[in-house]
Amino acid sequence: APAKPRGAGDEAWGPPSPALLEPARFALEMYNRGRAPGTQAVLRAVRGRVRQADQGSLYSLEASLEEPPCNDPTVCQLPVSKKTLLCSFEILDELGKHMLLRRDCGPVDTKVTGAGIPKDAGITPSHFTRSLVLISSLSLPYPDEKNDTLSSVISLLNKGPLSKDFSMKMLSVFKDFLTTYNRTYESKEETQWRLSIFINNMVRAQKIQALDQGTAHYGVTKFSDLTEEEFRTIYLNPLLREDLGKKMRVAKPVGDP
Amino acid sequence: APPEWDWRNKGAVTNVKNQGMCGSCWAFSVTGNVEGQWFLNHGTLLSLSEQELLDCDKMDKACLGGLPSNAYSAIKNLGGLETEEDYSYQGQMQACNFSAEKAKVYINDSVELSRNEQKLAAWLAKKGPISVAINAFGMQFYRHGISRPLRPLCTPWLIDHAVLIVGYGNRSDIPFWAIKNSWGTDWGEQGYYYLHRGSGACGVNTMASSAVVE
Repeated sequence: APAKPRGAGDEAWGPPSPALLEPARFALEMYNRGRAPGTQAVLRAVRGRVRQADQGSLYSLEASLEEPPCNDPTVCQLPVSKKTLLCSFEILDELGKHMLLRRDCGPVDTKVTGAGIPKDAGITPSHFTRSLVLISSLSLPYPDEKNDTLSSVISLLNKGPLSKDFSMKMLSVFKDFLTTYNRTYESKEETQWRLSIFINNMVRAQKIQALDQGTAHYGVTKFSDLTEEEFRTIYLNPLLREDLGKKMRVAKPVGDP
Repeated sequence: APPEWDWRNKGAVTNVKNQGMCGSCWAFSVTGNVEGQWFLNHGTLLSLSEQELLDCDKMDKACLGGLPSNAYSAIKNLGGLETEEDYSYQGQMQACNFSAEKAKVYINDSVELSRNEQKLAAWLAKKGPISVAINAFGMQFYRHGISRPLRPLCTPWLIDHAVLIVGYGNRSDIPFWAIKNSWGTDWGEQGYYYLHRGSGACGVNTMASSAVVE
């Protein structure tokens, strides 16, 4: 089932396991990168799990962060009254070196005003703006043009999270996606939720594009409206990681007399 | 190994299939391998049943995942594989309906292949398509081209998807594996994924295997 956003108070969080503190601190450091002291978010709570293998560990964390009060409404990412963020982090610790693989943060129970997007396809401005708030908190730089549609969207994004051009472009890309893959949803709420996932995924695709060392192009696919968790659960095969299958004999190399 | 090879041009590979909303990649990877082995040893390309494995391979977990090594054992123990036509894909586990009389293909054994990608290429060119498992990082958004994610993002120890290598070569001097996926033709390059060859990208060399057909 889709992992829809939860409120911070959905369930009680116990004290964090000591093993999670180091990756949580690293995630917070990454989150606050480039911010001046006094404007940095602080970690309020964290929980998560760790998967360990020979060469490292993969941490999946859920953290509650608190942003300091923002006094300038032109730069505030969240409404003044809403300062708490719920974040999902995935951190790889390989040979003692940390790397942030995934970061998704969103305000908890935030209600924000519209961004000027037309009420179309069941998509309301408030939900759209919420997605933009989420995107605007992402910090990786964007690469050179590789995927025309995606790059133009991202360049519009960089001009300002509430740009009407961006809103229209994004909606247009999403509508193309719905048509191309013949996608329909059960309700307006579902459509809004899928749009927010779609936007988040476009940013993720652009990051993957930026970090690819080959010639691959990443962008909109038929899986673009699925969360990472949904995609993994539905289409992938976690048993392969365990590799507890029957041992097979080793093949003789070809050409070996 | 020859500088390039592609079993698709030699009639050893069936059309790209679609696993649907089911984590049955392991079954598609194995049937693809057996299809190739049967073609090379008996001269006939048959599209084989993944549903038989979903329903009858009790060592694996159907749509919740499975392992190629278990699937080879299941095929051997059951007495073969039926064709796609006789035991068609439903995308969900059902009661086992295998009939030994309908089995068209059998296997004698299975083998684990080298982790050396040069040796894998040599094996592929001589013996046929190879079942492999990879870390699927980035595949959710892959459209075309040769994928080569940064190693820490696509670690070889987080393997989560089984596929079939059907060929290899170079595009503009970049070496690649041509990989048959099971997400339909409306994903990737007509259903195929191209992954960098020679760098152990996404663990492509960690779980290579094949059935043995005599």
